[in-house]
Amino acid sequence: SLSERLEGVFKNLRGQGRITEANVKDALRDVKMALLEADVNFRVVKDFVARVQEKALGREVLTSVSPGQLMVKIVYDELVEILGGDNAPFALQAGRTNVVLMLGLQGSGKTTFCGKLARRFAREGWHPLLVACDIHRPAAVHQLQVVGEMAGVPVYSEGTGRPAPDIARAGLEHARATGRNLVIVDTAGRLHIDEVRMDELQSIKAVTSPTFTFLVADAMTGQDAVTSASTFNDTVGIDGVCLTKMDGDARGGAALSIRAITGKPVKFIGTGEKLDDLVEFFPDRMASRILG
Amino acid sequence: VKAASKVDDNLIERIEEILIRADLGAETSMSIVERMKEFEARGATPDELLEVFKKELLSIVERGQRTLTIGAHRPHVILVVGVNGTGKTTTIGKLAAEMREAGLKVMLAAGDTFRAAAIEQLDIWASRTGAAIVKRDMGADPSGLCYDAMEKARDGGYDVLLIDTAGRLHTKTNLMEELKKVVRVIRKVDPTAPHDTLLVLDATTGQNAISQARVFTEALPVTGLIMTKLDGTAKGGVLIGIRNLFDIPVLKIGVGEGVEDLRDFSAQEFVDALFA
Ligand SMILES: Nc1nc2c(ncn2[C@@H]2O[C@H](COP(=O)(O)OP(=O)(O)OP(=O)(O)O)[C@@H](O)[C@H]2O)c(=O)[nH]1
Ligand SMILES: Nc1nc2c(ncn2[C@@H]2O[C@H](COP(=O)(O)OP(=O)(O)OP(=O)(O)O)[C@@H](O)[C@H]2O)c(=O)[nH]1
Ligand SMILES: [Mg+2]
Ligand SMILES: [Mg+2]
Repeated sequence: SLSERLEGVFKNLRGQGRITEANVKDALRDVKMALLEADVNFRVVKDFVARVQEKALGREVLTSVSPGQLMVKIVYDELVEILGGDNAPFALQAGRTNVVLMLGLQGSGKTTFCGKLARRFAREGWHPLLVACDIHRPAAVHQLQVVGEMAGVPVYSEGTGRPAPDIARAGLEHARATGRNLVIVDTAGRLHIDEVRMDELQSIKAVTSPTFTFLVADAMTGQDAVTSASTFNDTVGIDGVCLTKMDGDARGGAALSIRAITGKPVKFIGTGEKLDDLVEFFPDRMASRILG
Repeated sequence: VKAASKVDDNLIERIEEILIRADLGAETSMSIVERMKEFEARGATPDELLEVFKKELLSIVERGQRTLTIGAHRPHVILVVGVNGTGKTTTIGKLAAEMREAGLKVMLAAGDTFRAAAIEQLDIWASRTGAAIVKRDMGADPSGLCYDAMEKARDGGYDVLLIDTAGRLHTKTNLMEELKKVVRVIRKVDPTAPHDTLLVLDATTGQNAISQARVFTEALPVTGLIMTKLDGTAKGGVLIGIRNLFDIPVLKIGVGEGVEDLRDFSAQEFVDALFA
């Protein structure tokens, strides 16, 4: 783990050597390697290491009796700061029809997450409605209907014959007409470089004016996480991130990359395939996981 | 890189970034970069440098290269596995289309009896491609379904049986055991099957793809890899690390969501794209 490696860099010096800029540089190289191995984006790692270097070369580490442990603390605190920062817990607004729009790359876990959010908020007293706006993937509408059934939440769908933005608008009207105060819109997975699909997404957003737009991202995503996330954010706009498949052994560096580059916070974590497998995001837990 | 006038630390740093951002991983990228510094010392030109390393990556990736071929034995059984959401079901649809185009009689087995609408999704691909399908209700035992499909494929004189399985994280031991049981059950009907076991990887996946490859190949007789979603911006550089460690060729790549979006893997195109 990085902690072990950092302690190892300085261990040999205790008692007989001095902490110098040179061996702090060794420690920083270990930090760089560990973050890259955890799939943190190259540029984000560069900036991160520069910030840690600034803190490490300050008097503290150079005069510390336990420089390895102090380095670990500096890295950990910096991670928690970036991941957490001003992040407030996710909250819906009472007295209005909340709209939560789910978007992301193919296969990231959006449809499943729609069900997870529906179940959670139904339990908290909201009246969710799922809206099936994926008119592209075979049996996507059916999948959302089954998910809705499992969550005990109604699903608004019109098959695949009508444009997705029209279905979204109709779904919103249906919610207002039937007293549903939380509309969760499932959309098709799409590439951020697919202009037609990105136009569709912008139209869906325009007609639904979401209270919150979630990028649903796979925890095992590599360097590409930044490219897709920033394009989704620049083109359509996202408010937060749901990170899925965290029940695997991916270190999840994509979380740091996405947060650092878009500035948008991770709100929820998917921890399995069942509708109950949803937890709130905790920056300190994520920091430990990324460090390995 | 081509535009650079000489090999210097600046160029090498840019190459390091290209390699890492292509998901080759820190260790692999660093070791290439270290060796590039030797070339810098010897005064190589950027073109020479690029050629040497492209050749090297090419030899790693094309080792043991082959195409997915349907041999003489009937039915040729292909088991498709991988973690959640990588594109297994869609890839089976594309394979079915390709094989139908070649005049083969194709049967699909709806082996994902767990996920919502997984069977319906595969059923749509069956209708689109003119393939037969063996399916049961959601929640049925996948091994039982596969046994049934093996018998039907044999008795119905099918050329190819493509078996879809539920996505599963390689860290879930019980789910990996479920797959091993599927293989055992397949062998009860035909001890030589499955004739191909294809691990489907997503091009956007980072270093975790290496653990996926390790666990799946230790558990199952994986004969080939398929990398999907290469129509995106991810380069799939993890294949370098995977090919370095495992002797399993990449057979196909997925380049879109349509039925035609499947190509034979070209090592040369793959390596060229890393530096594009
Ligand atoms: N292990 C695990 N699997 C998950 C998680 N979230 C989703 N999945 C699985 O990932 C796969 C893809 O999930 P979907 O909900 O269909 O993904 P999607 O983003 O809607 O896919 P597209 O609509 O095709 O873009 C399914 O097998 C899900 O069961 C998670 O947190 N953990
Ligand atoms: N852009 C692109 N999308 C793809 C490709 N292959 C599959 N997809 C999409 O990825 C998503 C997931 O595909 P599936 O075939 O359902 O994946 P799966 O592995 O069967 O998923 P699970 O059974 O839930 O584990 C769908 O939206 C597909 O259309 C590809 O090569 N390129
Ligand atoms: Mg979906
Ligand atoms: Mg599937």
